[in-house]
Amino acid sequence: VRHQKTIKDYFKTK
Amino acid sequence: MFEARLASSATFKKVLDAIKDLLNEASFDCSDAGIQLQAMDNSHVSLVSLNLKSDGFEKYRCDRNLTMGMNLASLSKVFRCSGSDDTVTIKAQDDADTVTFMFEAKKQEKISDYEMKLMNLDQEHLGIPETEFSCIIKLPSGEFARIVRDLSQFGESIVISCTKEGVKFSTQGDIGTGNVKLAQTNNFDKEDQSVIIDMQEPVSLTFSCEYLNSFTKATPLSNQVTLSLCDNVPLVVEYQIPDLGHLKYYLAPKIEE
Repeated sequence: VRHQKTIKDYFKTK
Repeated sequence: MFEARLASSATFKKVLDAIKDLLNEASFDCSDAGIQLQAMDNSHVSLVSLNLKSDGFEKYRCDRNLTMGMNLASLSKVFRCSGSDDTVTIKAQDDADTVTFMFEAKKQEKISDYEMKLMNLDQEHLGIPETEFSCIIKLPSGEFARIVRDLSQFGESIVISCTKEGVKFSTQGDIGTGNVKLAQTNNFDKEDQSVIIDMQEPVSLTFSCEYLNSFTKATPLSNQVTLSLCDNVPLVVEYQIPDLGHLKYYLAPKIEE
């Protein structure tokens, strides 16, 4: 099963 | 006072068409440098980053930094009222709660203006780290759109695998599998018709068809698209907007559970 990560798992809030 | 005059309203319309599938509303950040937009889709799986440089406009004036929150469906309605050869001037007062779009036909025989209400959006900005990508692939944007459309018929995800031999797009679903391989071309005279691969190390990552399809709505903006891939980093799909700036999409990869 492939799970969809979110952008926030990679980029942090400024 | 903010005022920006763009020679081709059609270009802005194309930008809008390229982002309105992913975003219901967005903040346009205006500064001396130009107009920027950064926003995630509702599911936070992708990020849209738009940069329109001030010197790409016929006229550009921005006395104070200004953030204009807009409903993109409403903005599309406004731009549907422009002719394909019209120029557009975007105007807003400092601290205004409306923005005005003026469309002018080439010979000034028709001038129309539309005032639209602005929205207060709680927009968070994300820091995008500098990345050394394993593979950077340039290919004709129409070809990329075609591949994504074709493979989306069969599965929900596309695996993009890149080696020095070429790039492979693969999918699998209930009815079977599909693969498209593109070799690097040597047609350097016509860069925007070439497939150019800059590979540091091979990479293979899986992405959602639905999002890739949404990104290809930007195809009319540019003849070429750049895909940047690296393990454990979002894919970057970049369209250069000639003489004006760029539109980048970031997409989180799918990972094995």
